[in-house]
Order: sequence, then structure tokens, then C-alpha cells
Amino acid sequence: YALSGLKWHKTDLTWSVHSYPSRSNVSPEQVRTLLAHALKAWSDAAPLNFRQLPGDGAAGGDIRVSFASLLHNDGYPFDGPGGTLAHAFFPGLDEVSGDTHFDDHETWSYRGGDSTTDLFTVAVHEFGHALGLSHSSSDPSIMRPYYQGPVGDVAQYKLDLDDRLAIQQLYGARGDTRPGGVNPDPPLFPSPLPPRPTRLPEPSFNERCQGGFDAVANIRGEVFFFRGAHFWRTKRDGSLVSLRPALITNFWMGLPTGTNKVDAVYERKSDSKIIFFIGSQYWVFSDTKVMSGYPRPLSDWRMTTPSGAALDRVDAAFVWAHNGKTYLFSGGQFWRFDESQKTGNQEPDPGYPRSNHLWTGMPTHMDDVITWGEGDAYFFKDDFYWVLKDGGMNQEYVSPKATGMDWLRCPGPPPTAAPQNPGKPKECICAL
Amino acid sequence: RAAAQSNQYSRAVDWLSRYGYLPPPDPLTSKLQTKEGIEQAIRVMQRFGGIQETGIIDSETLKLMSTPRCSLPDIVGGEEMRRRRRRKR
Repeated sequence: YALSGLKWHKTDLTWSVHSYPSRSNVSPEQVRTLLAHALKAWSDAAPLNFRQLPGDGAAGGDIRVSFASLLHNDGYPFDGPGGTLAHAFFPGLDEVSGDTHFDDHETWSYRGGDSTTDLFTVAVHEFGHALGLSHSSSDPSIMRPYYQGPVGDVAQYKLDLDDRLAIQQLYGARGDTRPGGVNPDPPLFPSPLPPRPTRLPEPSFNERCQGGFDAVANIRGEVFFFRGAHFWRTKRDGSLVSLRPALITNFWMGLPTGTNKVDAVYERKSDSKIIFFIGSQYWVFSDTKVMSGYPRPLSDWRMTTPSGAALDRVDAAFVWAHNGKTYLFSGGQFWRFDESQKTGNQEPDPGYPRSNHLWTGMPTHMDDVITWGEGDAYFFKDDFYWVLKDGGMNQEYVSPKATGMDWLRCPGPPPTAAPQNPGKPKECICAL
Repeated sequence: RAAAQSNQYSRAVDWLSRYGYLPPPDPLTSKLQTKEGIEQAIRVMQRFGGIQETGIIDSETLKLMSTPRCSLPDIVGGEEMRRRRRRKR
């Protein structure tokens, strides 16, 4: 078992119900009965006494139960049917301590069928949290994080050994001569280190909203936006790691000091190495450290133009999830590579380069490209991005969207003219 | 298929972060999730969930990740504990 490090410093606890399930056949009276039995499971094992406060809604108490859906003002939104079922706050002095929330989008029942969720089972688990227990990896234990179906008759239910030991560690055993448990105050988590002062980078707070990124890359499920000597980073859920940018050379160790622009970046599919292109050279990173032997010349990639000229830069690079191939763009043309086997010297697929115009509807001189979401290709240019749906190079019309607003938590763009549709310059754009 | 895999991987990383198996991105240290770190997190998640430890997002792991569950994280304060252990060593 695992303890949260928090407990109630009293054994007489009160509880109340503030709302009831709206999508289930369980009546309010049945809900109260099931919750009372769920609390009794814990008070059978430890010297705890639970008393329900009269009057729903207005009643307070130590453990306040409610059925809520989606965002419900505690910072931990529910997610609709399935997924997360419930949560509870550990004991303490905070206003929310002991609060226990059930997702109202679930179909709650008591010993119902497979399409329903057993309220008693989940309530025993959540009250375990409200009393100070964390998730357990033991089997059997009601504190396992995953829902595994009804535990049976409420009148017959007894906690498993792992759960009894956990609650008794906190509050002692019922009938014990020493109230308060073996260790009245459970061990606390180590105190965090004092914060070290961080030198903040120079760009202004809102510079991320100016668009025109040198490179954009999807690395390990996060999107990195590079501009100048700095980068911003967004998580999969759309939130920024920080509103302030980080210095590229402080994070990506091994790039030359004074690096103030990168041309393109991508994560190689075959070995998760990260490739940086700057001018006529490229660097390969293992996580955030450059590998020995780099930089290497761009000529390794054997990208030549029809006139035989060697390239001096890469404009954009990405792995298209649609086919797993790597695409490098330069000077209005692109080359395709199959990197599934080899990681040494690259050789473009035959028939390349081809013109960027083949990516119909996309900007021909893009800042960068990434694969995101359901495998769609996202082209970035200036303040906008275009989404090319999975696999299709010839989409009729793709409307540009505002990068800052959608990716970097920026306010909406001023009502100025949108960029011309790069594929069909004569067509009007009313998207903005 | 490649698109589905990419999306699956990304969702799995999100799931591992949400339930405490991967440290959340920290604006002060700004660490990048490493390939090895993600593999190790998958192993811990598999061990915690009582399924075979493979370190890869296999069908059993995906099944467990899609099982209805409590929203509280499984690993609380994991990163600080790991830091302390390293310092002690």
C-alpha cells in the first residue's frame, strides 16, 4: 500500500452529499446508503466514526460528496463517459480536503451490468483517498487505480489485507489500546529544494505571438517553436511549458555558442534521434546532447538540384506519419528519404527533388512542417499554419489558421487581411 | 498505420505524465522526455498494473491505459524521490 503523507487528526468525521447522479437509476436514498456502507468498510478496520450531516447541499463536513461532470471548478475536469470515473482530495486543512467527486457522465449503479459502474466499489476506493491512502499496486486491493467491476454485496464486503494495513498504519486498528496507529504522523514526502534563481531570457513576454518561426518540430509528442536564439515549447494538451522562451543552446547542448537561428528540426522515426539543420551543416542529438562527430556537412544527404548544384540550407524537415518517410524542403523543392533502415549516409528516394507546388494549398516557401494530431501535416508560414489532412496532397482548399492563437496561447489576430491562399492566389479567403 | 502509431505514442506519453509515471515538463529545468525515460516509465506503469514488463506500448498496455480508472496519479512525488536517491548515491 502507499500513503499520501496526510491524515485526519481526529477520528470522528462528518460527511454530506451535495448532488446526486443525474443519468443513473440509483435514487438519492440508495446513493446515501451505498456511501454509508463504503465508509463503514473503512471504519470496520480502523477506529473511525462517520456521521452524515443532515440537509443536502448546504451541509459541509469533512467529506463532501458530489456528482459533477467535465469542468467542475476544482482544476481536475472529468472526461465524459469512461476514462476517469472519480477522484477525492487527501485529508488536510484546505477547503477541498476530503472532497470526493464522481463523474456524473458515468452510469452509476449497484451491482449492475457491464455497461454501468458500481458506485459502492468506486466509493470505497475514493474514500480511501479522502482518508489519506494513495494508489496501491497490490492485488487484491481496493486502492488499485483501475476499475475492475463490482466487489459484491455491501453488507458482506470486507477490505483486503493491503487496505486494512494501510488504514491501520494511519489510524490504528479498531479495538487497539493505542489510538492513532503505529505511527501517528505518517512520514511526509521530502521537502523540495529551495528554488534556484533562474536567469530569464531576454525576449519580451509576448514575443512568441509575433509568428515567423525559423523552425517548428514535433519532438516526443511536444511541439517546439524556434526563433532566433530561443524556443517555446507546447505540450500535447496545448499548454505552454512556459510563457517565456528558453535559450536554444542552454537546452540543446552541443550547438555552437552564439547560435541564433536554426533552419529546421525533426525527430528521426527509426531511432528517435533529433536532427538540427543550420546553414550547410547538420547535427544529430541523442535526447538533448549532440552526438560525437557532428556537425556534418549537408552534402551527406546527397540532395542535388537538377542543375547539379549542392544545397546550402534546409528550409523545413518532417516525418510524414502517413507513410513514415522523411521530407526535406529547400528552395521550393523537396526530397523524400526512407530512414527506416539506415541511419548513416542518406540517399533520397529516386525521382526527387520535386516541386513544393505538389503540396496543393500549402505555402511553397514554408517556415517548417510537422506531423500532428491524427497524422495530419501542419505547414507553418509567418503567423499562420495550414493543415493537410492525413495522406492527401491535393486538397481543394485549405484555410490558414492563426499559429499564435492556436498553439501559443496568444490573443486573436487583429482583423487585417489574411494571407493569400498560396495554392490559389486568386481565391478570396474569408477564414478570418 | 504510421499515423495511428504516432498518435498512440503521443497519447501514451500524455497518459504517463498525467498519472505520475513521467515528470511533468518543468519550466525551470525544462527537461526533455528521453526515449529511455519513456521506456522506463512504461515499465513502471506495467509493473504497477500487474502486466508483463515489456517497456513498449503493446496491446496489453493500451488496454490497461484505456481501462476506466480513478483520476488521481499512481506515483506521487516520484521525481523528487528519484532526485534524492541519486544525490544520496
